[in-house]
Amino acid sequence: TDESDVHDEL
Amino acid sequence: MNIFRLAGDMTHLASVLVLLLKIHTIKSCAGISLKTQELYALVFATRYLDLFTDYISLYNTLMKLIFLVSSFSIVWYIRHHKIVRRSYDKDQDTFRHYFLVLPCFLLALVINEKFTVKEIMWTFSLYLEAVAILPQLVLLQRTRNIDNLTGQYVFLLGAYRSLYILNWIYRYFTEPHYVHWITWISGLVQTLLYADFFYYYFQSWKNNVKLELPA
Repeated sequence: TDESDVHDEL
Repeated sequence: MNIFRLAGDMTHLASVLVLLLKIHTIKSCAGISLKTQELYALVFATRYLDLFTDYISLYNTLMKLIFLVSSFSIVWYIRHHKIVRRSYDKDQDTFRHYFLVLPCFLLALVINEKFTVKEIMWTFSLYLEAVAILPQLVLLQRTRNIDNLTGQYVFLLGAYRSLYILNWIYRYFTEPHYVHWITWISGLVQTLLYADFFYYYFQSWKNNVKLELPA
């Protein structure tokens, strides 16, 4: 998955 | 990671620990809305689907596990623990929280950043979290006498999202492509729902009187 897909906040 | 987000996560963690502490030590859930706790368990279950697929950091994974385990164990305590369940006031906790789930899901189908299962579930969890506190706020209005731990729980829960708003502002100005309107708007709506509670919480703290919400 490209970076933008991943949600890094809880 | 910035200080606002870390403070937000710690405040969120504190709210859950205050609630678990209350339920575990005094074996009571008086004044706590089971409906809100069920909605929060659903929020975490639908938001952390990527728990095993996308590894971001140890912190991220650890916090997700803590939120999942704590939210589901709170629901278990209130529903099944032989002593705690007796203090659950189901006649007062009557908010039709299922009526919140469907609109949030439909909205997530229509307004999302990407039409994939994971993204729609994530967006659904954002919308649901924005309104998950409603059963609890309604219950507080009804029961009027708010014990300290419950008041602190709701206060910390509202404060965490306010800190997240500062985090979004900080990231917007420091990270060039950081734009998430859906997150920002739903987070803002969530915080606004706490506004009147904050007002009365602050008044009671300032005048050093017991926290009471107007009927």
